[in-house]
Amino acid sequence: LVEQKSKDEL
Amino acid sequence: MNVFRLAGDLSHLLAIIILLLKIWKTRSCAGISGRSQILFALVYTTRYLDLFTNFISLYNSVMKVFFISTSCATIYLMYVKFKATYDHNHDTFRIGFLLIPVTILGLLINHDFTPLEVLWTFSIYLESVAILPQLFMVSKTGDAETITSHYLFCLGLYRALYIFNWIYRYYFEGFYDLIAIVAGVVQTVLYCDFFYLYVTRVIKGKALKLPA
Repeated sequence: LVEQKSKDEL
Repeated sequence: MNVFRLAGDLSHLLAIIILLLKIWKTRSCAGISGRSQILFALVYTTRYLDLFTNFISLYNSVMKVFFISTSCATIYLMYVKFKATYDHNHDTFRIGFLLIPVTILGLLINHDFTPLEVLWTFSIYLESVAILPQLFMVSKTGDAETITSHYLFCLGLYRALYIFNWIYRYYFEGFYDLIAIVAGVVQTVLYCDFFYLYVTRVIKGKALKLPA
């Protein structure tokens, strides 16, 4: 699991 | 995109449309906290700075433009057009008490210490507490118009649905973002007593009256 950034979310 | 996130975004969209309709139809912003609306405008303008630099999808861009433009329009309606109906006396929550801690937290706990990332983090933390002036105002006035409670319900529901979206993405996409999740949980928890009042009163056709 890689902690990613929810940049595709509003 | 998954059904929870889409439902969340649509609930958010509906909340903003309800608010604009309420102000426009009743030509009044009584019962609405202008301070919360200022915080929301700050949330969207600091979060969607990548609108022109980072194209994700048409849906994503259209929604960002919608949120930024409607939050600014709401402030115009409240502080300019229907200024006379703005309830200064009950909208007294000190937003400095929110902005300062949120700014400090955004500088301390973030994914990446770059301007865009810190602003995004600030926006996420701010959104989780942006509704406090509004909830404070409802508790001070002791009640809220039914249309205002529908607005608050949809607004609270949006981030609650996002929590299901994050659970879904964790199990099916191996994706998670702790900053967004923790802030989203805090934001949803802040609505809990309102949700209780909404379900037990407004749904049954009674007015939203807070226990005095």
